[in-house]
Amino acid sequence: TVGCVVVDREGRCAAATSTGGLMNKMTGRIGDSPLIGAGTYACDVCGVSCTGEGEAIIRGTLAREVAAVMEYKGLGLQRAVDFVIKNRLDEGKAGLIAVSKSGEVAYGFNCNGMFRGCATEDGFMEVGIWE
Amino acid sequence: MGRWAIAVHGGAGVDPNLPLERQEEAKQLLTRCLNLGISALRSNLPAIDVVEKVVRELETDPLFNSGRGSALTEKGTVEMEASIMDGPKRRCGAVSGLTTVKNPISLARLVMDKSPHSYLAFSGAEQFARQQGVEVVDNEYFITPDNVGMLKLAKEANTILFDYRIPTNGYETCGSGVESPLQMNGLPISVYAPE
Repeated sequence: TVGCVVVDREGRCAAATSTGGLMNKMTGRIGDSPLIGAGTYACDVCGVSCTGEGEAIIRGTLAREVAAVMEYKGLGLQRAVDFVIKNRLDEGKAGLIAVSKSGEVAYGFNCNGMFRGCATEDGFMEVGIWE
Repeated sequence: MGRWAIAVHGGAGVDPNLPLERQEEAKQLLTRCLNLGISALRSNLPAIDVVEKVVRELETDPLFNSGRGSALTEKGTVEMEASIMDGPKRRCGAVSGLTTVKNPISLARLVMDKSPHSYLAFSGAEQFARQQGVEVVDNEYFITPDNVGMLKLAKEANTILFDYRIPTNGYETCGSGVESPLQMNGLPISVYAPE
């Protein structure tokens, strides 16, 4: 699974996710990536793209959850990501990337690694795999 | 005027023994995609166009599980899915069950922009692709030798794997390890090349 989240200079957030799904999956199986609110979500608060065990991400409506805890619990972006990864996956393994309309970027995962990269306008740039 | 920000991912759940050169390849692809997105943002492209542009690049490169390089079904074929969402008005588009569309994310974008729906799947999505004139290729285009090998491993272990690549080199040498009961993602840990 691959994904990208962006906030532009006008504060507009967007999210995109694409995948081949699971190796050896049954034909006709649909995972989290195409499900809005599960693998992908964007609103005027943030943009989120998820990856990992699709069934856990779907049950946790993971991408929407980040926006929800920002809206209803008033959490900042990184704290919202950490809260959702910690409290919404049950035993599932997954990761996600997110941006906020104020130009923040964040990611989180509860498995042994996630291929990710992030950058902000003030010059920050990071590419990583492991914790 | 706010500040832009961008993040990309290539999948979670990484084989702990992924060879260093594969790790380096992944980092180079992620860096290339970040830079693609950054130069688009500096040219004031809207966020929705930037995410589509970057994911197209990730789909075209066979390294990660999407587009070319997608995971294989139990039948050894490829079925792809994608979704895209634009924050300001929460417009969205999604596709599933694609077998010939070269860049699934662009079809998801067309579902959002050019159809009255938010999600099209399987034959309906393929038909819409032809109506919209997007680039289509044979299913073989998406299948890589690495993934044919991975499918074989998954079938031997009778399991379903999510996002990671078992190293192609070194596998034949590590099978002689003592059979450990430890499993990683449904495969016996002995499958992995020792560090």
